[in-house]
Amino acid sequence: PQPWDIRNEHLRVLFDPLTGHMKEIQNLAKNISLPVSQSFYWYNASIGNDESPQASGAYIFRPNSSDPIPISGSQRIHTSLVKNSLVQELHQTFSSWCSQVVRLYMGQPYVELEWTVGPIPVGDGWGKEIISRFQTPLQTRGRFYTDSNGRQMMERRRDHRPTWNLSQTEPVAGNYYPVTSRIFIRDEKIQLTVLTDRSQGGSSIFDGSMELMVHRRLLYDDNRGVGEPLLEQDGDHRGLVVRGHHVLLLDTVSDAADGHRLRAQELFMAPYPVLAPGGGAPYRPQ
Amino acid sequence: HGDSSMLREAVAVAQHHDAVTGTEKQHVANDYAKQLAMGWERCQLLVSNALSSLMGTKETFTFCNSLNISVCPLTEASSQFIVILYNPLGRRVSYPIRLPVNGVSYSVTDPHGQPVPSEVVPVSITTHGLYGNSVGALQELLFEASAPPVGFSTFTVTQSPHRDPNVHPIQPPAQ
Repeated sequence: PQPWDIRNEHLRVLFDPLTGHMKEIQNLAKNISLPVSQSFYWYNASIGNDESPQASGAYIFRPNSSDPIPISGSQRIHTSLVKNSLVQELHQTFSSWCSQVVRLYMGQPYVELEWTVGPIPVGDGWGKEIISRFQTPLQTRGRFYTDSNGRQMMERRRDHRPTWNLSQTEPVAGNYYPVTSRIFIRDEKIQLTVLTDRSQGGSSIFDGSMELMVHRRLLYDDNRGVGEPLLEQDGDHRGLVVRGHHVLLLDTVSDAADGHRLRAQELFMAPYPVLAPGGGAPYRPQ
Repeated sequence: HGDSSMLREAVAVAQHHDAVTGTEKQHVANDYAKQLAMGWERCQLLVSNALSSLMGTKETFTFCNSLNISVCPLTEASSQFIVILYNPLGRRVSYPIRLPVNGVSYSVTDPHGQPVPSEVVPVSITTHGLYGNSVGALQELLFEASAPPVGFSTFTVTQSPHRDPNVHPIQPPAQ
């Protein structure tokens, strides 16, 4: 079957009709095409092991395996496609507690991924740290870029520190960095950038991939001072539901900064709509 | 009388490293949230006063804090309302605005009275799966709003009795 697509004048996003997952992004103006798959996974939080009694907690991110588990139990996810004149979007349901809308607004040069995650189930006794992972064929040579408090973009190298010889003992956590506003990966020609609407942890665990942690719910204290597990829940003892969005930009390496810097300003200083019934009386401050 | 000091204090408290990184105890997290919410409530009054002054009309301004889950009692219940958008950036920007509504068709006009393309789109089904259909509208009004540099735009939204014949939502079968 033909791939599903959503498109506007700037971008086209293709989806695999068999699985419902994102398959490719095309920048129509620049004639760039990049295979991109994206999905949600969870890392199983460590409760300590033979190497170290350190549990994953509020201070410490420490998965018990380097391989995250797909949230969707099957290859195929539930989807529905909605196309209108001002917006085209694909609704994806990965599980009863994880869903996403992939959206293209007319006139806007970005892909919006609006995710909703939670309440994270922990009845199986496992703490879970949820990530959104993008996988591409980009040859990134172990390098990815995250921002430093929204200012300078810093080059991060997997299993490497610029000022000392690192002996990596935590292949996932040891490569996670703060993402205050954006993260990107690139090769010689193409750059894929993700802007976040809040600070998150992120990394590129293998070449061509990029991931962001969107939510976590843990059952053990990490023994670093807080004295309680990171188990935020509502009055009914259910975990929290969080909703946020990632803004995805595909561009040439030379033009990418023009796009992500301006877009990040617009996200950070986004106008807040104020509403009123209208027909108010004339008013002067005096 | 609105003031921003409570929000300023709440934001200052939230500069503590525990608030920034989320390493605080749960009851402290609850208190941070409470302080921010109370500060924002007082600040809304200040913003309302400022907007009244700038617009030259005294309106009953509403701040819908739950727009991210498609909840806004004013837009869901009203057949006419205005949307004010303040742009703090030094350049003109355009934003897609989504507002939960219960009508099937609306007309939107810009500050000069010119019509703005708009349409009513379904709210993501996942929202209603989560909240059990008990919260929020089933549809959202979508339009692209633009605002001048360091300034604001006012858009007027009026419910139309009939669906816009030019809008044809396409919904292929869900998988």
